[in-house]
Amino acid sequence: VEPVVVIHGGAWAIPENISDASRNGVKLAARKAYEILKHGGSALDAVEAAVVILEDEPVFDAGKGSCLNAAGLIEMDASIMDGTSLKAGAVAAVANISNPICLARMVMEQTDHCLLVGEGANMFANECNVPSVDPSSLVTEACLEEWQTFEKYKSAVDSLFNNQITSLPLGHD
Amino acid sequence: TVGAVAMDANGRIAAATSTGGITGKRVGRVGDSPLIGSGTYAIDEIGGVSCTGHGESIIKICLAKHIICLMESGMKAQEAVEQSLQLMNSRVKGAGGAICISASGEPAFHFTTERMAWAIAKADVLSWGLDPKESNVEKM
Repeated sequence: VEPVVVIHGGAWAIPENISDASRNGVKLAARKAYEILKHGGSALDAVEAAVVILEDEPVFDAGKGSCLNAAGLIEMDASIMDGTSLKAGAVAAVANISNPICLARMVMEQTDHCLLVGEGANMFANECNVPSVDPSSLVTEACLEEWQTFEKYKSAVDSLFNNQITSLPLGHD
Repeated sequence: TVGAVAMDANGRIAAATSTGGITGKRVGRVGDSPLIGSGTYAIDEIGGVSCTGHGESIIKICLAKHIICLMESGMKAQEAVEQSLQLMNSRVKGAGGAICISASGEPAFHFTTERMAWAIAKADVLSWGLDPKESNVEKM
């Protein structure tokens, strides 16, 4: 069988100043995953390695470069699925690890569950000896500026929607 | 959001998705990325999918599994991805993107947003792009 890899970044109005870095990021991830497959590695290893590269690249909204929530905090989500066994693992609202995709794979391979969230996910990360990082190390200057803009205009948006919301109604993960 | 789908030399398929969410999201808000069937799905007999875009819209459509179901009914991967994103747009007014590999190794991608970075590696050829209709190719 001929190995194949497909990669994506976020689907949104990507600003021109990060367009080349976005192109280069997905190319780098595809090359890494394809190299793993060409050397006989598994599809699971390939997708995990690719996503780790993208999580480490600050122009993408995942891992380092994650958006800040209404409280100015990072909450990251990730999932992985094995098409052979249909095993799946996922984490949601994790804050203090660099690569949520690796923790999602641990959920898949080391628990009977499919999804761990919040404090439980972070506790599981500790059990698995996943290095804990200061969440501030995942915050980029660009994300902080975007959050500050959100904070500045949030009340205007709230007024527009009759104070029915506390987060932007539109926007993309 | 970022994601990857791969098929290895044994014909096994895997998919993965990761995200930091949306700026200013409500504390505790979870999008499609960690939800199997919404942001991610893989089954060797049919294909693998990873999604990005407006999480709430993707969840309502169960986008990843919807694409898989269309392929299961005989639709080509590219058509399944495009049709599913159009459905999401028309039914819940949501925009986004998705990548896919079918069980026969056919790669596909589509997006209904302004831009989405994508890359495909197959047969020692790397293709990639960002803008609609942009496609670059180089030998690996």
